[in-house]
Amino acid sequence: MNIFRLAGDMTHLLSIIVLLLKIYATKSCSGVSRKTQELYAIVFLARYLDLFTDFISVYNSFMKVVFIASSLAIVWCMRVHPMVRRSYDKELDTFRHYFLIAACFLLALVLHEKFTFQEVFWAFSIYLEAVAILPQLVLLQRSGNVDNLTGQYVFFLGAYRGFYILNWIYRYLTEPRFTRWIACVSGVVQTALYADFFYYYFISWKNNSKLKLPA
Amino acid sequence: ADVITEHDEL
Repeated sequence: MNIFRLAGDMTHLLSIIVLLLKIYATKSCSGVSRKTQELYAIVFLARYLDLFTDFISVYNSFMKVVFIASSLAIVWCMRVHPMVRRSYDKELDTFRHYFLIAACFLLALVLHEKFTFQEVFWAFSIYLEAVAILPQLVLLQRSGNVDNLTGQYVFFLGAYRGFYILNWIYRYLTEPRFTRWIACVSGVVQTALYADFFYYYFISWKNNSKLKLPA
Repeated sequence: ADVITEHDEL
């Protein structure tokens, strides 16, 4: 565990807490893509199949449980909670996420480290995580205005990806046998998806104005 | 354990 990895995990956790807080405090999920949240829930469920078979550390197992539980809690709120559910704007959240799931699964069947049940699902979760933010970014783009908490949610998610890349560079330099191309290449693709959002986030931050994405 | 398939990250 290095400082970049820890910072990455913490910003990841923070992003989810910011989102839960926003939904809980306002009893509204406006501006939040349910499809992205469902994709993340699938990502965590598919990746942490090893929760009961491989023990890495108490920290690892604890975080896995937290990520699974919090992502399911968000999906539950958006689908079941009577007040939150009503605020969900289906018209704006139109991204066809089933195609992402199918494409990522096919890719995982072809590109994986080992052809075993867990490894294929692990690769699938890595690919799906890389593109899971797309429905959210498209929703933000379509609605134009981004409220502060939704902006912060995406900002922290992007920061998490940035820290993970620094973590991989650090590990590559310090651990002689560190090679994991699937995770690293997917991670770089995922981080690149945030570049555009970050650009506008920093401009609005610099000008102290509300975040607005161009149409 | 085999380094390649060890997933120690989240």
